[in-house]
Amino acid sequence: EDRNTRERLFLGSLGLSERPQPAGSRHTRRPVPSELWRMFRRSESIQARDSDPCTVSEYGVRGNIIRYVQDQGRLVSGWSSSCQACLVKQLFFNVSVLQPVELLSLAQLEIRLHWKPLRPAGLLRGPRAVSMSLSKVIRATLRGADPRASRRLLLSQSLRPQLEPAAVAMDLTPLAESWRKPGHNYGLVVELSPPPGADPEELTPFLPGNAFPLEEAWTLPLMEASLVVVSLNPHQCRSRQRR
Amino acid sequence: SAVHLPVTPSNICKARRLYIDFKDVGWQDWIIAPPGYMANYCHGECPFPLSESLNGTNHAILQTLVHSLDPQGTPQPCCVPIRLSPISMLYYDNNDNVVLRHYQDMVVDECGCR
Repeated sequence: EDRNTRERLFLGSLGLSERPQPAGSRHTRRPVPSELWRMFRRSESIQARDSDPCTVSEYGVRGNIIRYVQDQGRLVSGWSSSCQACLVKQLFFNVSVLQPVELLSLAQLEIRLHWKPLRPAGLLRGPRAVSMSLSKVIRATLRGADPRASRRLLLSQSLRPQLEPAAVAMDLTPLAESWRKPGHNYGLVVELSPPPGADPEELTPFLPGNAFPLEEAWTLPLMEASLVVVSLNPHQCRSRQRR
Repeated sequence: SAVHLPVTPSNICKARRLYIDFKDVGWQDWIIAPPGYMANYCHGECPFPLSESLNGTNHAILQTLVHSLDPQGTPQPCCVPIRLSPISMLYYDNNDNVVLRHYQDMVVDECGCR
């Protein structure tokens, strides 16, 4: 018991309420984002010793804690009969992991779309753009009500399939701050659909097992979303002048 | 069970090295990096006359003088960290998020009498 008490006190001084017990083994857990590794290595370097550990120079904001909060949202609807080439997904980021004492400096949404290249020719010949729209959900959707009524559009843009993953970044700091209030986090909704005017039937996505002529089919982009959250714990970052 | 590096016999105030491997405390399953922490500490006497190497303030020099005249009434100055550096920790939290956290003033680089 004594050892647990000491550990809890030590972890408390590190700003952790208890020893984290992440699920799975280290090998099955999600990989560490390369940007975080880069930041860690930079902070380990000698010259970093004289830089301020309470400023995140990569984002130009005050902060000593950088979290990659993963998306816990669910797929709302896949390729429905009305639109074979549409996808609607909820994005949910649990920002209650921030302690109340922490000051939120930045919440940046990062969406990465990976097209599985069928064949470079197939991609280059049939440049099928994808229309992506991102909305915030401002209240729970009542049963039977039109879900669009509880959404507010944040971003809408067209993306072209390409061999490199497409990245979309958006600063959601004020919205993420509002999510910290209990019961206020209704998340986001992202929709992928054919560009306006295209015939959804024609844009049949390439799904494994469907025998489509490759040059007509196009792959549905794989989508990954994370929220980069930078916060400052004032107890660990006294704003004193360095001696 | 951390590896205690041999402490030099001199009892003069200086930084003492102490490396704690997170495996020794069973934290390797949630801490991604670094593998351990330099938990150095300051230890030793601040005797009269206070030499240059002990980084004493004028006040500390005076205090050693008074201590030498009145050991019971006035304590020696204290051996404390005077230069510290930050560390960073990369770890998984309870929601399986990856977290990078910077901590100010965590590693003792230099000690002195104050």
